[in-house]
Amino acid sequence: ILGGKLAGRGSFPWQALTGIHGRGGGALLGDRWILTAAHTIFPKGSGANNVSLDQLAEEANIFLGHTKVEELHKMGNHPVRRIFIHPDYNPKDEHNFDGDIALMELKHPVTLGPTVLPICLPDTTNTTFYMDGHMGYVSGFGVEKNFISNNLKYVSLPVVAQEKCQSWLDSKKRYVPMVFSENMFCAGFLTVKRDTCQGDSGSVFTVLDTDSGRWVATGIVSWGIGCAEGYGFYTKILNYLDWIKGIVRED
Amino acid sequence: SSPAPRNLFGEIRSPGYPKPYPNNNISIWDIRIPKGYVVKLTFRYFDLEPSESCFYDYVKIKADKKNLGRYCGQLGSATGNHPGRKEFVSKGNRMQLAFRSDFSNEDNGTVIPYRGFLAYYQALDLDECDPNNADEEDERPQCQHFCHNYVGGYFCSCRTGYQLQSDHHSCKVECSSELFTEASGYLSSPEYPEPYPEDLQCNYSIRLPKGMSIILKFLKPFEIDDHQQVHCPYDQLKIQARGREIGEFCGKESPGSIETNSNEVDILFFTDESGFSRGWKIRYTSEKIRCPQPVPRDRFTVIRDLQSVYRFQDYFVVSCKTGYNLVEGNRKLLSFTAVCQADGTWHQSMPRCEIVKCGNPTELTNGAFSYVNKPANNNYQSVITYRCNEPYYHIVTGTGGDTFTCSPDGTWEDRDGQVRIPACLPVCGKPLHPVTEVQR
Repeated sequence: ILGGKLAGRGSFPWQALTGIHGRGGGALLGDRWILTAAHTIFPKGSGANNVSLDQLAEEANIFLGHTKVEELHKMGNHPVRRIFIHPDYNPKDEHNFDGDIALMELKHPVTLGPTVLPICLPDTTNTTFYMDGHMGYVSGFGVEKNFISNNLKYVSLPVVAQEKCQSWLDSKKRYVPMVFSENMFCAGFLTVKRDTCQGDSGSVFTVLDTDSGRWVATGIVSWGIGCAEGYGFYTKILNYLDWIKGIVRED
Repeated sequence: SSPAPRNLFGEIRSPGYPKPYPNNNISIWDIRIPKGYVVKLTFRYFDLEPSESCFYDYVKIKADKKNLGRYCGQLGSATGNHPGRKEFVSKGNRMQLAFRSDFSNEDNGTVIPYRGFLAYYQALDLDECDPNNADEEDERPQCQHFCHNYVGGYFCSCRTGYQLQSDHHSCKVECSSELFTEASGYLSSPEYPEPYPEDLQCNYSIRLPKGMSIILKFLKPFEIDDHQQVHCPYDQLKIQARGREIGEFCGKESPGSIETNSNEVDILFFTDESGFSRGWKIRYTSEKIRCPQPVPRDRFTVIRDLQSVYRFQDYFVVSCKTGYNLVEGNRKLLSFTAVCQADGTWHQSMPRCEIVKCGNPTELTNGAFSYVNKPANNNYQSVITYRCNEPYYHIVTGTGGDTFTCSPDGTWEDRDGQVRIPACLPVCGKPLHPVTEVQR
């Protein structure tokens, strides 16, 4: 997280620290599901993608319940039973993060408490969360000024209208021909140094739903061009509710 | 003469009947039937020469050494003695018929073809027990106590406490093994209410089916020799039930009524060589033996259709009030019935009712339950409420809500009778310390 602040204990109780192919983030759904970005499990462009999901589940480390990485490690990880990768995600296409969403089922439900609590999913009818300028918060254990963070930090960012994201991307196309699909949204600033960064992938972009008084995950940290050098791009959770519920409810 | 065969009935006809009988004929018939019967004879047809006092032809009937008459003539004839429909009955088992005809049957030179007679006899039972039938010379003694007639004979019997002697008529006190098996009856000292004989060793046994209880009721007068100071030194009336002595009685004070609670009672009556007391008489009755009135062991026990009295083969069914289980020892019973046995005891003892225990309520993951009422136990009607570890979880219940009661069948049930406990579902999006920006 760049330009952010130290997260207080219990402010982002859904935040998970993942260790699969290096550091990532995730968010607790219910008491046994971790929502994250598919590329934290199957990174783009790495040959490692021929490892089986079971193998990855076996090796994955998931930590919950603290804002200090050192403390999280002391508390021990939560073993993963199964991993679900969205079928649209294509690890081979380095310029397309469409479908960058995954679910990990923990072997044992976690006991919730002040420092471990799940995030809500958005209500299917509520699209105001994706309107231009809607403020959201993203937390993560990712890089800040070239240093991996030992503490959970957060930053508040405004959602940016799709067309602004697209036009910004177009200006970058020459360098990096990235795909921007309707299953994504972008947030952040062009000039202000507040953004997410490597290691934050998989963490969720959350907004406070003033109607219900609840925090809702609207996006997943997915990709960006550099960090704090423009907008960040997030997986639009609203478009994957059926997929998520299909898996979580099926269970 | 031709003795009639010894059958029980027959016909006797005059010689040549129905043709006219011969002159100068004397015929005699001896009717002899088995003992225990008397002869009854009637004339079906009678047609003899009439004459004054039946001087010429006649039929003469004799029985029991008596003459029963001399008969002749025709029906309605002025002279003679026609028997008509008269029935001749002997007292004994014999009768004799004699027929005589003289040398002619002429009247003014005309021969009258008198045809004689057709007589019919039959054996009638002799009621030897009817005193009027007692024949003076009858060698048979009368029954001393009871006479029982039957067709063709009779037999004697004796009062209770007496035995018929070998002469089949006289009765001698014999009460050493009187057995009574009827549901009710009478027994008394010999000769009651006349003074009882001396030197008696009477044993009256009443034996009824198991499960019956004999009740003895002494009738008046009650009188057994006694002594002012010493208890029954002369004559004793002992009552035993199944070998257990119930009492020894004498004197003039009646024992009244005794409920023996036994289906076997022995009444022993011993007398010495003297005395003029009039003895005793008992009417015994019986009823099914009673069992003790069932009494519940606790206030949760319900005896169904409680009866005021329970007797042999009666039974009672016990159940418990709702929320209580029938328990025998440590065993839970689905039902309980006790049957009154032949010895007046219940075939199994009263169980007790133990409150239904529901056991520890199911633990609620990420929640807990608390007891609503005191004392906090898992007994019937205990109430618990489930709560989740708020604010991290919120409770999801069935339509029956989050309060569960220990039900009569031992399960914790919600308002709708459902046993499924609530669930604690994660509360999402409610951090305890949400980010709050201050500076603007």
